Amino acid sequence: MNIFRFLGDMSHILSFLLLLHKIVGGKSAAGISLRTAEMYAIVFCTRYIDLLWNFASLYNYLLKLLFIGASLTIVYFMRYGPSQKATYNADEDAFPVQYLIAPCAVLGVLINQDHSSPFEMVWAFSIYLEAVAILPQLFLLQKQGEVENLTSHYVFALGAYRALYLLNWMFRFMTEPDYQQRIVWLSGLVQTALYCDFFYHYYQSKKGGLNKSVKLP
Amino acid sequence: EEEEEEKDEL
Repeated sequence: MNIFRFLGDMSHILSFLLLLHKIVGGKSAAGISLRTAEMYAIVFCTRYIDLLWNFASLYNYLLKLLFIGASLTIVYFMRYGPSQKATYNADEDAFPVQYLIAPCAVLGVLINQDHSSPFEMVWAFSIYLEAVAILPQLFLLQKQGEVENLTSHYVFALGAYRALYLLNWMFRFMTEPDYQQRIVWLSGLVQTALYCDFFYHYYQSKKGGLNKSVKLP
Repeated sequence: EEEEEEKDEL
């Protein structure tokens, strides 16, 4: 464990707290993509299936349970919460996710760390899917132009988590002999690259004060 | 085919 990975995990937890605060606390799903939320639930339920047999550490175990629980809670409220459904914009949240899930599934089967292990295929699928899971959310924000304050912090924290993981991988690559995780490195790079445009507008809007809303062209 | 890396990260 190094500071970059710890901060990355904390940023990930923060993104969940912000989203739960908005959806469950604020009873509003305005500007939030259910498609992204559902893809993240798929990502965690597939990647963390090794909860059943892998106890790398209590820290990992607890956070895996937290991420699965939080992502399923978000999907549940967005699908069945009366006020959340009323504020969720289904026709704007229209990104064709089948064009994301299918290629990731094919890639997961073809490119993974052990072609004889179904878990490795599922694990690789979840890594690839996470890299693109944010696209419906960014697509929705682009469509709406203006990003509500809490939503902008949620997306920022979610983007920052994988950016911090990139620093974590660089640190581990430099300090641990023969450490390499090409699948997660490349996917993490793609994932973080997708946020660059948002990061730029987030920074532009927040340098005038944290409560300014983010405007996307 | 990449050799197995332990999955110690989230």
